[in-house]
Amino acid sequence: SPVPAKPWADDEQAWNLSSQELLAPARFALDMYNYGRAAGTRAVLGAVRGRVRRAGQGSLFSLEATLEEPPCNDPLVCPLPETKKTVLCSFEVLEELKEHLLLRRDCSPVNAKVTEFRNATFSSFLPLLDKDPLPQDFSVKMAPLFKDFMTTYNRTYESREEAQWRLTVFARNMIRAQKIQALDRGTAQYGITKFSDLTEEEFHTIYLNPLLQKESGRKMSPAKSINDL
Amino acid sequence: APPEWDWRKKGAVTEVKNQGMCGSCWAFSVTGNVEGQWFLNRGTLLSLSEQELLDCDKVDKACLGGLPSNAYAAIKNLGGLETEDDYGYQGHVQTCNFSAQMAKVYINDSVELSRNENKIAAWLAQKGPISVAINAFGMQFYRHGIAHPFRPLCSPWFIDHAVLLVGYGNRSNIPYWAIKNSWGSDWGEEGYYYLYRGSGACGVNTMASSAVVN
Repeated sequence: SPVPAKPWADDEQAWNLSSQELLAPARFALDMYNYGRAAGTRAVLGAVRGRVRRAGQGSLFSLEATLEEPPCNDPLVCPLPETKKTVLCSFEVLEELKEHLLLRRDCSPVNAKVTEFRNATFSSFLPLLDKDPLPQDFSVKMAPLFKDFMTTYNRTYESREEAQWRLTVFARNMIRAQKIQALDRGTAQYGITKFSDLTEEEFHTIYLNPLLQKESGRKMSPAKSINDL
Repeated sequence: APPEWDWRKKGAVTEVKNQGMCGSCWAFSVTGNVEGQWFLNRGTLLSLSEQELLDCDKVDKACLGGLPSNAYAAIKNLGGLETEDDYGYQGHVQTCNFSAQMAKVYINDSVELSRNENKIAAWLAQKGPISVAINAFGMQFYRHGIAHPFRPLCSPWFIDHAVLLVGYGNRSNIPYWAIKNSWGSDWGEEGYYYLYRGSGACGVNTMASSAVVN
């Protein structure tokens, strides 16, 4: 059925969920956060609180959690020594028919003042990482986001067929963005951009520069280092 | 090198530009560098013409790509660069319309920088923004924050995008490069990309260069 504009009616509850209710969505969010990490490098859950909004057979959990990142001792991975650090995360986890879907993940070190990005849009669809082709009706679920994308970036398409095709590309790209997100070791957030309706091939062909790796170019003399100046 | 540096705060960087549907990043990377060099050596910040390079640099291939090293040579051979106002960006190749009388800046030479990121940082802080090339892995979907892609996915051997280093620093103890991109200010952090600094992430250290303005 079509996704309503505001599926979560105004029955918002306070941050008072019991530990028992939080267990499954928090564990799922943590698993997604640690996706792709080797044993010994995974973060562990500290404190967590949450609230839930329910509609039909679905529950949308909003979680705030502290995660403890292990110290990094591998000079190949982190050239600068890093001690254990605490990360504050906001998660939104959709639970429907006992299946979970991570809709949003927004994490930053506790001491960082990176609140300016709190309003980032949907950026996490991690459970779909290894599902190809697209899960049935996934494009339909993406339709509201795609509509927002078209509005935000002033996109029009020549035909209904092209719009449908672009929606499929967009949905696939959301999954691609989440693969990239899962494998990024920095603080970058990946998600919807103005290039979200382009296939990987289109993006490479139109915007990138293949000559940089194919040709060596003109030889230049080395710059004097600053010490020599 | 100082612990952090940002040429944007010192007036050496023009507004973020937009290459449009054209693989002309190489031209934007080079004009950004020359803009900085001219400002630091002559005291005037001028927005310079990428279209001149698309049209008149016959070694490079306009929207199909190019190399900064060739572009420096073209600028030197042509006799300089016109400004953006005088030779505006069209996003597709046209007949060369460069006039030496209209050139507002010139360069004397170009140099290749060290691959050592500490030396690159020191050079940047003292001499100005630097043209670099990177592997653009993930940039299609980058929104904000410091990108630090898993190395095998962002190999230094697959360089496919030229950009401009304008500064560096640390956010929450994570070292980064501040990179001016040419995809408009509605991409990334107001047109900028932040990339992990210190591990040669995405090949950022492999093709650093600059024009020389005496």
